[in-house]
Amino acid sequence: MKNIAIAVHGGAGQDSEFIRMNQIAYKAGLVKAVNTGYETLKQGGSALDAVENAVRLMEDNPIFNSARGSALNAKGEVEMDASIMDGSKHSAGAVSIVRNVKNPVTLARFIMENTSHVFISGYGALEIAKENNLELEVDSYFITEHRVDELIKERMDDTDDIKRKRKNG
Amino acid sequence: TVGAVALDNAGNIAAATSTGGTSNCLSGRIGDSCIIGAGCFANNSSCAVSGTGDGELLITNVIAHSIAFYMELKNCSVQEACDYVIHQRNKDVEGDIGVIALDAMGNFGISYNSQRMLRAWKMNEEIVTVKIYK
Repeated sequence: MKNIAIAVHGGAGQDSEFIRMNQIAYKAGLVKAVNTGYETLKQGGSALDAVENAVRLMEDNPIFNSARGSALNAKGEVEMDASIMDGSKHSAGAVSIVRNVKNPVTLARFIMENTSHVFISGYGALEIAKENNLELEVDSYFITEHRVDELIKERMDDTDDIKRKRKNG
Repeated sequence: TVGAVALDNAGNIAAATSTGGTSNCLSGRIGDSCIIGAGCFANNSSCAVSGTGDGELLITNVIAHSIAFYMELKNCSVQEACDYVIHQRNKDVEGDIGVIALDAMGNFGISYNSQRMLRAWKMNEEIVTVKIYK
């Protein structure tokens, strides 16, 4: 039998009290994503299906910084980015500054498979999602207490500070 | 940021990355998660990579593609490629970089220079390994 394998990540950076306090939930979310992706592979699904399914699960989990659990920018808005790449065809899809799309990774894959483009951003990406009935959510779906607390804590007065802050995804 | 890399039983690999961005950043700021070659890359002949950390560093140092290309150039393992790109070639950058990678034989490459990287992986019928810190 040929090898099948999957790895997932939930971000890298400085440690925080929130992470230390939520290790069990984080680990549970990571294990669930691996098992979901692995099950896709075990059923004979493609690596592309597996990574999309694993990332979708983490996008739906408010504890991770993606989709439902997105960080908030200086205006308190959600702006999501995602990309996907198929190693067998060397094809790729990407979206950036997307709002209201429940699973940005699925929109990225849609762009890879249904347009001749690789990367579509902002309102163009949202239009494609709407025209092709990809799942959308209202703004409040993406707002979590943890991210609001984080923004309030980090808020700096003048824009220069914001421009110079370390940018940790 | 979240990401995944996978190998299927046809021997194909793929990568995906998704992020909600950075807290309190300027409107319109994008990071590495949507930049092919920086936060996401896959090529059957080398490896699949999903990156995370300081977005600007992954973009300016083209991290994901560097790992895949280094593997091809040096014919080394995916773990060696991850370690070289993060801990040697970019040892002087100030900021956090973390990657998960996987080649078409099922070998993992996991490397990061930050205080933590939330990660988990599984191959064949092994039990899932899940880690946050070293």
